[in-house]
Amino acid sequence: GLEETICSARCTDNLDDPSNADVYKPQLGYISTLNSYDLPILRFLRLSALRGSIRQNAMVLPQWNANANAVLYVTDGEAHVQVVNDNGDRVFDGQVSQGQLLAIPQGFSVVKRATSEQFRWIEFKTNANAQINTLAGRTSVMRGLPLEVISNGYQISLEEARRVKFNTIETTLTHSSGPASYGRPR
Amino acid sequence: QFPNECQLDQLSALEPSHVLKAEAGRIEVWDHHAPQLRCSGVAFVRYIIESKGLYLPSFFSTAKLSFVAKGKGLMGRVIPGCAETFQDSSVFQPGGQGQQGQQGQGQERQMGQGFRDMHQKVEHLRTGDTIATPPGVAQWFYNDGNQPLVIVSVLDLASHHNQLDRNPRPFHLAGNNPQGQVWVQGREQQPQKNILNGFAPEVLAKAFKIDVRTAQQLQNQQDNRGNIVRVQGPFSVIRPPLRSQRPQEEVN
Repeated sequence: GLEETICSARCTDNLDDPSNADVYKPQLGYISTLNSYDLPILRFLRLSALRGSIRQNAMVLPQWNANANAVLYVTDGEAHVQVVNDNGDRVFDGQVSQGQLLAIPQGFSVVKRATSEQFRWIEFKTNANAQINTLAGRTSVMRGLPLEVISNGYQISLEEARRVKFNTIETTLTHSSGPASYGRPR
Repeated sequence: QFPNECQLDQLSALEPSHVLKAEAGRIEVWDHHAPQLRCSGVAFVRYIIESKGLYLPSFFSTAKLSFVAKGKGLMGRVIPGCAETFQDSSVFQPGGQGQQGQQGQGQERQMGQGFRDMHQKVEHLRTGDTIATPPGVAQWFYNDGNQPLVIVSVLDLASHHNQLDRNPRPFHLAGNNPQGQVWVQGREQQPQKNILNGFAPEVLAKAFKIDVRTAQQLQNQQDNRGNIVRVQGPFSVIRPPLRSQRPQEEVN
């Protein structure tokens, strides 16, 4: 029975087709993921992948991998990346460019901002269904917390907590250029 | 990771080896290098949260199973991608045209949703509750009782879910730990900050679309309260009433 099961298992998928993107913003770029739901053999390998392509000044909102380590390889362009460890220390703050590799351990928070015309990368993750959690945005951890927890945790007013929680309506990609809407809800 | 780590000739009862004091409670950590814990591949932590104490949201790279040993309180977990199913629209009055109605409309525009607040599920805790928390899921606790809330947790360091080393590593979203992760060798002298502290304030301001001053506030740099803080004023998060708080139904 191997012929019709193991031997014929689909092992290939293409991540470079923007028309199959999971996150797509025409002005900013796209992100596609490949996990065991798309390619079942990945369940056996316990690995998954993410392809990202963002334009200049687009930002991938700060996020962490909940259940995987990640290895990021830059295929095109440059980006400014900051990575923060469990101790709250910035353990990477610099440019990554084509051909370079950056390992991002589980739980470490990362933010990326394209500094060249186009920044494209491939990220390999050590879980068949790697999950991210974002710090800012509509589906972020802040949106899931009550205002009182944010207000007491950061010693800010309820109004400020409301801005922290609701101002960013994007989920993954946002503009990082231009003036921020200081204190004013979008 | 350790050869012969289960070659145990004698077992002993263990007491906590590290105590982290905070404004409204303390966190007691057992030495996970103790032979029997190292063999079991687990770490053990006890949270003691005083009345009106809030354990600020944090997550681990391991799966965690907790047990409420004493007291009562509230707990929230933030699961990636899940909706804010607890919603408070009490500022609205049906058909109301008064001041409250106008205030509600303003907030509706502001949030685009029409709710005073909305967040993920909040649960009541009482003695005996057992709580499973997947890796990477942020969790907070609040003691709304009159006696200390005591929660004990086991962290499964040896599971494949934990892809870091065999050290318990809390990631704090808020607050800080001035004493540092004293249980991790080589980190004795480093205070632990919240993870937002590691980003440049300008980056946070752009990500959250807030001013830089508020972004700096999120970093808790001038904050010495630790990870369990005392809540000033009411803690009016949205939660369903307990069964005992429901009004008695009339029987026919």
